[in-house]
Amino acid sequence: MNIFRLAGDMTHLASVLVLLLKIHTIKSCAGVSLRTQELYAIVFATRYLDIFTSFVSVYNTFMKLVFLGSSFSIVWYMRYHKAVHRTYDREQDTFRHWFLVLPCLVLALLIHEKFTFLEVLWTFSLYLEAVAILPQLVLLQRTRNIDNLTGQYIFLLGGYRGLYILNWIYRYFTEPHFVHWITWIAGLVQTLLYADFFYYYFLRFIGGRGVE
Amino acid sequence: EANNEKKDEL
Repeated sequence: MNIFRLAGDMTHLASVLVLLLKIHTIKSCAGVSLRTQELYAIVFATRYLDIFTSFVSVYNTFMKLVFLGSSFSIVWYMRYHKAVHRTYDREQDTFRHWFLVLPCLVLALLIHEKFTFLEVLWTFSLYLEAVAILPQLVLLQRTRNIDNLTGQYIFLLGGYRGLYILNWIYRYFTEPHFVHWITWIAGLVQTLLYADFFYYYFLRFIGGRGVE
Repeated sequence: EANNEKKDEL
């Protein structure tokens, strides 16, 4: 564990907590894409399949449970909670996210480190996570400005993988044989997809306006 | 052994 990865995990945790806070306290998911949340639930479900078979640390297992629990709870809230469900913007959240799942699965079947069931699904989760934010970014463009909590959620979610990139650079220089091109490229693509969001988000900080 | 290392990242 290094400071970059810890900061990355804490940023990721913060993004999930901000979203749960928004949905649970003000009972609203306005501006939040259910499709992105569904993709993230699939990402965690396929990435943490080894949660019961390979123990790394208490921290690792705890965080996996938090991410699994929170992502599925958010989907449940947005789909079935009567108050929250009413605030979901169904007409605008129309990105065909299932069109993202299949190509990621095919790509995982073609490009992976080992051809085993767990490894292919784990690789699939990496590719899917890289594009999972797309429905949210499209929804953001359609609904124009968004509330602060949703903006902070997206900012933290984009930032965590950027910190992971610093972690991979650090581990590459400090650990022999630490080379994972698939993870690195997927993480880089994921972070680059947030580039224009970060640009407008920082403009907001500088200009003091809402996220246009 | 690079491939057999545990996946220690989230």
